[in-house]
Amino acid sequence: AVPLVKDVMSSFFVTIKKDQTVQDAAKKIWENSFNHLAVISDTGELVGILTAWDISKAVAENCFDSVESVMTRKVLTCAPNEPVDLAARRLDRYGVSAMPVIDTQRRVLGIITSDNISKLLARRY
Amino acid sequence: AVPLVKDVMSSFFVTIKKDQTVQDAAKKIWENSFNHLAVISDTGELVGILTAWDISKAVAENCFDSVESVMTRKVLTCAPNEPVDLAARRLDRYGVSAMPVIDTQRRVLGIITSDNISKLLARRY
Ligand SMILES: C[S@@+](CC[C@H](N)C(=O)[O-])C[C@H]1O[C@@H](n2cnc3c(N)ncnc32)[C@H](O)[C@@H]1O
Ligand SMILES: C[S@@+](CC[C@H](N)C(=O)[O-])C[C@H]1O[C@@H](n2cnc3c(N)ncnc32)[C@H](O)[C@@H]1O
Repeated sequence: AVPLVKDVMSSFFVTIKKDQTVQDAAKKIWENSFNHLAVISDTGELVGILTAWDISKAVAENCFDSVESVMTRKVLTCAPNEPVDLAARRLDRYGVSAMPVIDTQRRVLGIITSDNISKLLARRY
Repeated sequence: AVPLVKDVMSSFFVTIKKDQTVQDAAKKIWENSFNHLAVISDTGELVGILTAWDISKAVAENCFDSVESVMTRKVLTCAPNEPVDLAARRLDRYGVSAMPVIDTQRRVLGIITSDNISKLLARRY
């Protein structure tokens, strides 16, 4: 059977608030060696995603305002009990490398990346 | 049988020279919506790799020198005829999301990403 998203996702994830700076975001990406930040509201819901690509875009445009000004608001997400092949199809269809895994109250449980899924195909020995 | 790297890699890749600026690199990542740049010498050999993560690190450290100052020199690569499960294992073992595919003269033929490999598991219908 195909594994479920909750069995493959990383339960490690990094969050940031939308009123923090782009440099705060860059520091978190660097310190955690992880390209994706979940932008969380004061009450703990997912309100956006910000990746190293967005930081790169800020450098290209020389525009370093707040997290809110560079994040993506319409976040592609998935549910913990979805089969991982469905998540892989969505990542591919929308050209993104990661999706936060959320519960019914939009709280983040983890993040599934194409790295997590690629690892399923890694030679075992 | 397991597919070969050359059957799975993207033959689309973006190159940059080491004496260009970090902002040049950021523009290329943004314009191509692609996180990985192959740094190429004047004679066409691979001399480094620079990703959106490196741009983010430059922002965190507020240090925007040349491509050469932020790129990674010791590049993990793979050969076109390697089985893809071996490439997936190497990506996972070293915690990177992409590897240039090079020939015996270190010329870049393409780039294989965990996105390419994850797509192999995407639900077909
Ligand atoms: C189109 S992707 C291209 C680069 C690379 N594939 C990646 O995902 O980082 C970059 C853009 O997608 C956005 N993005 C990344 N993951 C996302 C997700 N799960 N939902 C919506 N947008 C996302 C980022 O905020 C960024 O603006
Ligand atoms: C450790 S990874 C962490 C983030 C993410 N997994 C990624 O690969 O972008 C980021 C660092 O790895 C380096 N890197 C990426 N691909 C590489 C490769 N094929 N060989 C050597 N270093 C690489 C980048 O230059 C960057 O300094």
